[in-house]
Amino acid sequence: IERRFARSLRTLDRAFAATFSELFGGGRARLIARDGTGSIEGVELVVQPAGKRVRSVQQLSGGERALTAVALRFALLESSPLPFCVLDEVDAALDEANVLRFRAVLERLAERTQFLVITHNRATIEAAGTLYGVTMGEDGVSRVVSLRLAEYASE
Amino acid sequence: IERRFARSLRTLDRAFAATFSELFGGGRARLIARDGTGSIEGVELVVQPAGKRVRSVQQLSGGERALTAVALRFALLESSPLPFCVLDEVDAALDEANVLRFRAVLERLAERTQFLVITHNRATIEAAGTLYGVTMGEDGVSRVVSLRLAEYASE
Amino acid sequence: IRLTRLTVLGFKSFADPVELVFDHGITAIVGPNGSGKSNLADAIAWVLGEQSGAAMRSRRAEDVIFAGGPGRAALGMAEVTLVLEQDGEELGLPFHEVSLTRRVFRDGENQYLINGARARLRDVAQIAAALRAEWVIVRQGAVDHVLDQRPSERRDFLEHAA
Amino acid sequence: IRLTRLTVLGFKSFADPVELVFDHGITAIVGPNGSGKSNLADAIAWVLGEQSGAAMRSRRAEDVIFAGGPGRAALGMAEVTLVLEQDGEELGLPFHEVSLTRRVFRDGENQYLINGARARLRDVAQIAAALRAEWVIVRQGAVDHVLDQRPSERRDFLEHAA
Ligand SMILES: Nc1ncnc2c1ncn2[C@@H]1O[C@H](COP(=O)(O)OP(=O)(O)OP(=O)(O)O)[C@@H](O)[C@H]1O
Ligand SMILES: Nc1ncnc2c1ncn2[C@@H]1O[C@H](COP(=O)(O)OP(=O)(O)OP(=O)(O)O)[C@@H](O)[C@H]1O
Ligand SMILES: [Mg+2]
Ligand SMILES: [Mg+2]
Repeated sequence: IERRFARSLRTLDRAFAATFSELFGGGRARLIARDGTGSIEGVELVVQPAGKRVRSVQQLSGGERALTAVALRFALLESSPLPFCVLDEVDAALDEANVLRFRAVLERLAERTQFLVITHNRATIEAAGTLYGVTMGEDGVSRVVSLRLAEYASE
Repeated sequence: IERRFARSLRTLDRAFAATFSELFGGGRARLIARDGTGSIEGVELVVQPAGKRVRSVQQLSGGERALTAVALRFALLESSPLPFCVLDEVDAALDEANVLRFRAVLERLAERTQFLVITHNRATIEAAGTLYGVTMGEDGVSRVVSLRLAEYASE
Repeated sequence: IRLTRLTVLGFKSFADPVELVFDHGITAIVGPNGSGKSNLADAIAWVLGEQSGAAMRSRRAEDVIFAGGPGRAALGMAEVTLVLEQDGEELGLPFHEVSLTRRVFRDGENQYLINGARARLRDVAQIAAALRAEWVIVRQGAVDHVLDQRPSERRDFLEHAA
Repeated sequence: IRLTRLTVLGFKSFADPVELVFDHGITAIVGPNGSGKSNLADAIAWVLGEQSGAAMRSRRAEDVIFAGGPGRAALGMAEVTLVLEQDGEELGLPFHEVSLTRRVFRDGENQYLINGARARLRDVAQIAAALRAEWVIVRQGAVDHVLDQRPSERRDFLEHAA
């Protein structure tokens, strides 16, 4: 078991480093195994956004934290794909430039994984093939309508 | 002590109900004292957004939670004003309609309290008298420039 | 394996039946605060067998049934159906189309159906495991929880997920 | 009481001195992710006497000093000054303008100054109490923590804040 996990951690570490640098437009990230006696006791997460010194995860900004966490989720999807995945406003804390990079990686992963993405970001919406609008009536009942992208005025 | 707290809780309850209904465009909210022996043991928070049944706070949506919490903070500012207050992206989860109501209440409270508001929302930015832009250089150093509202292109 | 459609009836704020047909790539869901977007994500977790109340933002099993609104009475049942397509037998069943249905009644009783036939939670759990259901949903506000884990917790998380 | 200006030097990502002049109403701060916005909020909490590392997103006292960047050496000191104006003596001092300064050095030593004169943390804490400093900052992502408190915790929170 240990050898298998060590192998999959090495694959994941490489995918994480690549996805992180794609999402941040540079920078480095690692998943480092902390060894116990004969087994991996824990996994450290070390990141260094472009143009910055190595930081503990605690010192990252709100948006950098969200983007780092997305990089890890996306790296997991790269190394062991899922048939489908639901993302509920994972892009909420991201600024314009990061949302565009997020979208680019999402579009690439969508070749192997179906995504259901709940979002307020226009850039993310434009990546979708199908768009649904949810509304709440005066009676407390939710309704769903299918929207064409062109109909969608900015929220 | 107990009598003083009971009095200030009643004031706060009224301010919370008023601010909640202003921020949500309707609906009701209460702060209810749970009595122990001769003293207030705890305070329950009960909310009912417009058009919905009474909900436990747990069932509220992400945006409804943020707006409810802001309503409580703003009610505290109404009942016992602060000289100044710093709000770091409290409007991040809010949709367009809620951000406009948030801004309206913020503008009213700003007559007694100075606000420093960190935000990505254009509607909130337009309420500001002074605007600063923060940038991060290639060298990892942050810089601040004063912006005129007109200069500020959408993030 | 492909997700083809989701039908929701009486689940949380969806008193009237709704149906979503999924794109083979990215399907986006938009709408104002409190409109019911995250409830759709909850519906998917629920039909895949989610048993934890906290994950459903509720306390009792029947809290997911439409509780009523102004001029609208509470319902007695919630039902969600998720339809999938497979090319081989990745889901462990010999059908091209596999539909999972879950119902709950006011008395808290749950029913599970696979392709319309009554099934046990164990059968649904097997399909959910083939979909690696516990990694499918990234809940609102929870994306960065993995950063706050201790190294030993992160090891368990990654060993499970990878 | 009015906030007039904030100067930051060597604190977190602010290696070069910056000064913000505050509006009597609303001052907005914008910028990309990781640019330093929340660091400015941290600077205000810090100069008002914040002692908790977790609130500063750091472990040791000297972690708030600029740690260096590409082509930029680490600094040896961080300094923040907050200038206030009062009409009476609400802050407990006989001056119209009150400036609070805090410095920290690489060895972890803190210095506090009021109107340029060395002071103790106790003196700063008194001014911070008059400003009700613990309620001044609503940190990023923390606005809804008050909803998750148990009723007895909420009672303590409200009794303190009201
Ligand atoms: N059993 C139920 N019956 C009726 N309504 C319910 C039930 N359970 C939850 N709701 C309502 O559904 C609404 C929440 O919906 P949801 O969390 O999906 O919103 P959302 O669209 O994700 O909003 P946001 O953008 O703020 O995250 C709440 O207002 C809640 O009261
Ligand atoms: N002592 C330090 N020296 C140098 N840089 C630091 C120091 N402490 C923190 N930083 C850097 O400051 C940056 C974070 O800034 P901050 O949290 O203010 O961002 P922000 O503008 O609020 O972003 P967001 O919009 O994502 O919330 C991080 O990249 C962090 O590495
Ligand atoms: Mg939601
Ligand atoms: Mg921030």
